[in-house]
Amino acid sequence: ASLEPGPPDPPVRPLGRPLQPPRPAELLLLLSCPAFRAHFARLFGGEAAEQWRFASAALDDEVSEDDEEDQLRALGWFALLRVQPDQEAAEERGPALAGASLGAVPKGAPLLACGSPFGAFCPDIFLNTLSRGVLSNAAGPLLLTDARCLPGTEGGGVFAARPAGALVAFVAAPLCWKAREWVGLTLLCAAAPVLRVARAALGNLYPSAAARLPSEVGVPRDVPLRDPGPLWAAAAVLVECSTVWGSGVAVAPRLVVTCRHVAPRETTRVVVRYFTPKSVAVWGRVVFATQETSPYDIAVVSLEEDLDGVPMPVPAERFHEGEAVSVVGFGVFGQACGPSVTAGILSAVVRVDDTPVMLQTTCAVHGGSSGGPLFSTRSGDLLGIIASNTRDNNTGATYPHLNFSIPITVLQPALQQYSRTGDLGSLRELDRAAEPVRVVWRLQRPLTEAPQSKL
Amino acid sequence: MGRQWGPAMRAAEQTGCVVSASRAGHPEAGSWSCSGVILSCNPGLVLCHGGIFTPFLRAGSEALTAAAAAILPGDSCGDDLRLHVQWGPTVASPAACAELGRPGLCTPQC
Repeated sequence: ASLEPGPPDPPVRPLGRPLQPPRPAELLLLLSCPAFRAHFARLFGGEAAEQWRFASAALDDEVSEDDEEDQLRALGWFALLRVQPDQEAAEERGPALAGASLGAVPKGAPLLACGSPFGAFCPDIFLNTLSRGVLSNAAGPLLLTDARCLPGTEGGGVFAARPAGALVAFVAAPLCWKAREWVGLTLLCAAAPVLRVARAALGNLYPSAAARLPSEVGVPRDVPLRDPGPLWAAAAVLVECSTVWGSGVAVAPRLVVTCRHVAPRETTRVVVRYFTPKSVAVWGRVVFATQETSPYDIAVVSLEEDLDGVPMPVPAERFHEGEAVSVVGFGVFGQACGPSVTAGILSAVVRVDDTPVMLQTTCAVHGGSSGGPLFSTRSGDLLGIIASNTRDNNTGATYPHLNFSIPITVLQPALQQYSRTGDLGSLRELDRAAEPVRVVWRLQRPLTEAPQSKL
Repeated sequence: MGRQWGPAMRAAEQTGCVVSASRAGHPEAGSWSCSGVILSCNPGLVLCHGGIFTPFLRAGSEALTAAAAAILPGDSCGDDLRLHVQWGPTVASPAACAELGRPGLCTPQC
């Protein structure tokens, strides 16, 4: 370093490239996607509205009612700015950006979100931070992803692996809270309809600029309101038992497994809805539900007719910690849409006497997903039944990304026997689970051996 | 990230940006900022979230929920709106961050 105080070295971004000052820009127009706003009103409005918060800040942060009202009104709005052209950047940048047609990216497909947490607060550190997830659900241009985004990433781009590098959506709301529970999902607006509005509006104002907007790629499918997602996801069903509803999974053409707390009483009649992708309702009856004292929160429904066109899942025989897994459930949207898909890894397999009795995953699981299936993303095999996620009783915080499933290996022999003979004997064994299994599901440490007396 | 992510990573890195909005002559009023996507380099076109413009709307945020509105012209916002766009690797110096930034982010040890 020279003795003379020279000009300060330009701060170097981690990538080691010199930094430049921000550029002035001009607001050309504000634009929104009416279909996004209509679906938003249908899914999050009405009596559901009071349950939902789309805060740009943590739930308990001080946000005035006016500000929150403003944020809600602006949720489906975007802005088109004109910036002084940057010739150097134009040469540097690769091929022009392409926009994925609506419906070209199926549910469960991997997505890459790019935004800057906390906006312009400290771009040296936070600019263009990446986050990965899957397309969890879609209602027209209103999309959900489990890619975790933070305040400040609103307006950021979300890209697909296929069509390669296509712009799929813009982040509309990074933090979604339902009934004070962070649901671990990010609300997106599909890019294609927004770009179409921009192209039409610019066409009148600046025709040459309109031509420079990203073109659409990918096969536009008429997006069924209930895109079934990956083939194996179609085995997930919605179970409605009087006023309670939850998720379930088909394990035989006329047999559905769900949670006891969804369908608690035997002989109760329930409605099972499945989406292949049109929505079909079938009546069924609860033929088995574990006792309240059983650690396994399970119920079995026998249907009055076959689940037409629903692929029967292959039950897994082994579990591999760290493997990619997917949860399919009716949380968040419930009956208003098909099931949501969230992805993660199998974070733990808890064993008693070397037998798996509990599975844990990092997928986003929230109210309404109970009873739904946990799949191996690679093989599509059924690994387990989602039973619960985690709440810290001291702080009241809910952790959607720590959840518990009943391994299918615990249930499969009994389900097979019931399917073959109608005999509930093996299922009744679930009420007599050993004490160490009960201890595990009470989230306590399994006693390795009885504490020895010191006398 | 697997090879399949190459084009998406490039697209994200090359089009990602941040947009900040402030009031001319009132830097103390703070600034609003969000993320955006560079749709075209020449002419320079950027799309960002509309939420940062609500404080500048002449007719207030009610204008956003007026039934038919799908588009509002640029002059829906007051003349005191000042916009800046930053994209990688171009960003302000840390000193400028302090002015622009929101107070109080910290990194508590876990």
